[in-house]
Amino acid sequence: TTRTPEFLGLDLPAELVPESSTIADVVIGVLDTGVWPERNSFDDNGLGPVPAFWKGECVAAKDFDPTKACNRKLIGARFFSKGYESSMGPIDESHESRSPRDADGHGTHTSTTAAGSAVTNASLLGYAEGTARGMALRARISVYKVCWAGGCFSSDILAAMDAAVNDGCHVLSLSLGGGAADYYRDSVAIGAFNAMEKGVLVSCSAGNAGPGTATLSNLAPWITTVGAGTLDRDFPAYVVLGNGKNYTGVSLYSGKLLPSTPIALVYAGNATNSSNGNLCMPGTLLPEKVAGKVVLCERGINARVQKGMVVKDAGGAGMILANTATNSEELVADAHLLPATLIGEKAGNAVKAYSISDPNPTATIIFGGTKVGVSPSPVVAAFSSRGPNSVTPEILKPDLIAPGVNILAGWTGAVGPTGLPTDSRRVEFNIISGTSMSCPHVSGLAALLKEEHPDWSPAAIKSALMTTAYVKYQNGDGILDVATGQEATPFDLGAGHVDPRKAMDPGLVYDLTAQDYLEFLCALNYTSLQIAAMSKDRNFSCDSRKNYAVSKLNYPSFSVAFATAIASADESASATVTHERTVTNVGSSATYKATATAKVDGGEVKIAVEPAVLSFTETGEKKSYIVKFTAPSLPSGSSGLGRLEWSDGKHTVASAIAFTWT
Amino acid sequence: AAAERASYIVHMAKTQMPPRFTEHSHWYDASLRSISDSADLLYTYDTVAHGFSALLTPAEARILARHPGVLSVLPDTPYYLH
Repeated sequence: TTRTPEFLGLDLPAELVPESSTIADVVIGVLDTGVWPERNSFDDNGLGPVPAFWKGECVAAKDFDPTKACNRKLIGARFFSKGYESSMGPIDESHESRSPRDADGHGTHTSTTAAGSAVTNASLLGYAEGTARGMALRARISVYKVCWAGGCFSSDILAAMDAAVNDGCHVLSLSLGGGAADYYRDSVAIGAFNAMEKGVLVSCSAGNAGPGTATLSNLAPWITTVGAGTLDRDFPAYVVLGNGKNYTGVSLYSGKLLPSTPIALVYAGNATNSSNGNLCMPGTLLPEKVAGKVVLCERGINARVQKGMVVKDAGGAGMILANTATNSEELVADAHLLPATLIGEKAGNAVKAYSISDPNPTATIIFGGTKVGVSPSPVVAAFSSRGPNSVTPEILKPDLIAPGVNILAGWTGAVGPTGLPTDSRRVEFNIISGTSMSCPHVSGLAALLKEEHPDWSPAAIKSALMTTAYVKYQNGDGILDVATGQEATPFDLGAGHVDPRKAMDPGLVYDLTAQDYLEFLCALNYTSLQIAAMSKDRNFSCDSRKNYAVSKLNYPSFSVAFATAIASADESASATVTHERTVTNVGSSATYKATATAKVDGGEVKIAVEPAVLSFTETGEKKSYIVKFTAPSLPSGSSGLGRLEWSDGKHTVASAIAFTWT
Repeated sequence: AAAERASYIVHMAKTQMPPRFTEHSHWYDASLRSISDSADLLYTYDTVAHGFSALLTPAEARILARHPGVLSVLPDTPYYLH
């Protein structure tokens, strides 16, 4: 967050000074591993009194004095552990405390990303230096500790969501997820549904199970599901081989450097008696073969920073960590405890070939510090989970992407930047990666929109974020996916990369109410019991005479599923799928015209928008349209992409379109 | 039974609360006690869900699922940080 505000166009000087003004007071509830409240990111200087509507609390514990921990920035801190302790046994208080205090770092990182105060001269060991700040500087933070050393449990999460909504939070940020489940079985989906009905936007991480298809979590349409992209910042660390070849990796190492001239290099797979010794798992390296050398390890199974520790413990002088096909060319920086760098798969293969074939291979690592202005950026992170939506393929997920790679934000005082027990360093800020990091960016941006437009519903805020997201770089090329090196598809980045300045004034929004989502559940053929369990037993039942359809849900994007013709005689047949949408004018009077494009290998999809022109004379006016997608029969598994844009010349209200053939 | 118990989330039809109860939490507790004297109540939910979570044996969970006013009984499930 020393870079993301600028990267997102939020680097306005006025934004740096919180002021009490007519702007609405917004509270972000962060459900995570707790908080380290002494961090400067929770300084409340310049903020007005705690809002009168706030009903939350700052609980007392032996290591958590509420009179010191909470203030006008951190206005709530609670913990929920009954479900966890029921399943996992009593909390080990020698490692973590039964209190809101963050023993992990993750919760402090996400909460300060969402709404941390500005802290000048922030850095991690000199890397990423600048002013660190959350996305919503004026927003208040309330933390709900639901995740513990052994994980997080749905009974605790639901209790925390219950408390957070009752306390008065406007936005909930959940950088966690479970498996993909029907919505009536998913506690986060259930909690989010009822939070949404009370006007609370719920932002969740998409998951880090990419780049495989259908790997997303948090799939309900009333949740804002956030994937991850890179920033234009990098931390290069160069591998110099004895054969004169150089490769660029990344690292956050800070400490005693390797000699500038290459020293002995060994491939971990040749310095072990273990069949998976190449992974540098604990206890697998032979000290006599790695002592004083640079060790080439391969990524996978155990933590990247642990591999460095394994090399160090075996007497290695440095580590080159190489990606495999799983992570391809994605480079995630770590604050290793020995000189180390992560390189991509291609470079890894080259270094491996050299280390195996050369009789006396040598290497060194040169650290390049922090570089900004990296192009292209953003690119979709390989780890970011991908669509299609495995529960409801007709709803496109993820909804959008935001910065989630190498993000600097606040950190716990309980563990070092690697999180390893042997890491005795303590830092105020840490740099980590994940959709956990992109989610609170969007939570903070949603809070900014809520401040500016307090009357907007969660769906309207989500729509504004999605329809103004961008999918192309300034040169017109599409945003790339680091996993493939090709242009990303809507299954990778949803509506695109968030653009908060445009989201402030989207022109039109696709609004939705709880009633709309209930009709969506009817379209899924949920039973009345399932719907009642989801919606707090409201007086609602599906009308058997009504024609419910997922394609009628007023979603800001389109996922169009075509059935593949089974009989060969039908191969030339085409099918038409119709979607219905209603847009609400949130600007002044204007006339919008529709344009639609589609790109499908092996066939042409025709898109007809009726009407293709919509005129609005006043704010709040609603207009409906239908879109007919006509496509040939293609083999099952085929897919394509498209885009529908409504423009009045000033605003562009864009919807991503994904096509699938099943 | 205590060793067998695991946590479950029980979603209740609050509108079906018998009139003899004035507080839904009392009704939840009575529903739980009707199948077990010793089952521990973990939380009651009222804002983003109606119901409670409790430690139950699989058999108790099955019985509770058929209890009047119970909409669903879901096992407590793990979630993970991303």
